[in-house]
Amino acid sequence: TFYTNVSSIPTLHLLNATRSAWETFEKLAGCHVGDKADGLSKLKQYFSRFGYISSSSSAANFTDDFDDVLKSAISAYQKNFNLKATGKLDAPTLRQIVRPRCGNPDMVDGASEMNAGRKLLRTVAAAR
Amino acid sequence: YSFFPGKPRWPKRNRDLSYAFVPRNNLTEEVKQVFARAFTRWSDVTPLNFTRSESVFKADIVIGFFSGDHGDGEPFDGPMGTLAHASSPPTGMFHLDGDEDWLISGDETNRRIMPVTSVVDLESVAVHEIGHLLGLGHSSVEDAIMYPAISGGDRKVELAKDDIEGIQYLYGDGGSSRRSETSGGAE
Repeated sequence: TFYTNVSSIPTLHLLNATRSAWETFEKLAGCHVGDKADGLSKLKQYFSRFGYISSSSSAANFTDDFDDVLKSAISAYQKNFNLKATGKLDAPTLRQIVRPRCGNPDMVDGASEMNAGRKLLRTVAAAR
Repeated sequence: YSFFPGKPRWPKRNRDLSYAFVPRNNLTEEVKQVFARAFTRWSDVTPLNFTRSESVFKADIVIGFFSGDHGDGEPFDGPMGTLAHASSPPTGMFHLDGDEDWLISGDETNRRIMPVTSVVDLESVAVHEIGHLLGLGHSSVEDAIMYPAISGGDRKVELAKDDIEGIQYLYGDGGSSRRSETSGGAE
């Protein structure tokens, strides 16, 4: 649907913003390494889609275990989105995950320059 | 800013790019104008030019709205979630999720248009995806157009310094550097 201006959007539509498929991730809040929780396999598919987990591991193999692969994916994601790299599913990280976004991956072949500038700044600062 | 692996870009001999819309979407002129504005934001700061074509077969860039699995191995996921995706140069593939509700607004500024909503600003997404079509990857700078996420109700259409530096790394400024300095793009 195309709305040509804000006033043409039905009020009901404004009130109950369509819940996206990713809203279910919010129930994983607080999970960390060693946990097993229903839905972690879907979160791994999410991270695989955006390049944080190597696509060689097919979605069918993803388990609901919070393993080291997931932890490092979360840390890389947190760095790319300027979040504290806790490696855990804390509230700020989950809030970011559920936001609508571009379908292009953030990382390709496990590498990402997305936050290169910040790294560069850190290197320069360290050099100083 | 970042690039696709190998930093692909449109070749020097092909800086006047054409774009066309998938006919079966039957888009109105009003919707097509949104994309024309989005292309202009990038042509303003580079030597690139964009012209609309009526033939998807001859155009460098093809734009279409599709729902769910649409045959490119990257299915869309219904309302919200992934909004659109685009290929790196010189492929020219630009797909938007047909299950989204899109807002067409001519507002010139970046700002929050509405409280939480599932209506997404079409021009904001178009400017971002055109960045990919020209060779830019994602950026961690939240003000940047190439930042991967946007909330329903937000509008972000002005190129930030990060976007301009990235695209001019690939194409130069086409003698428009003065314009880009005065364009007041979001810092």
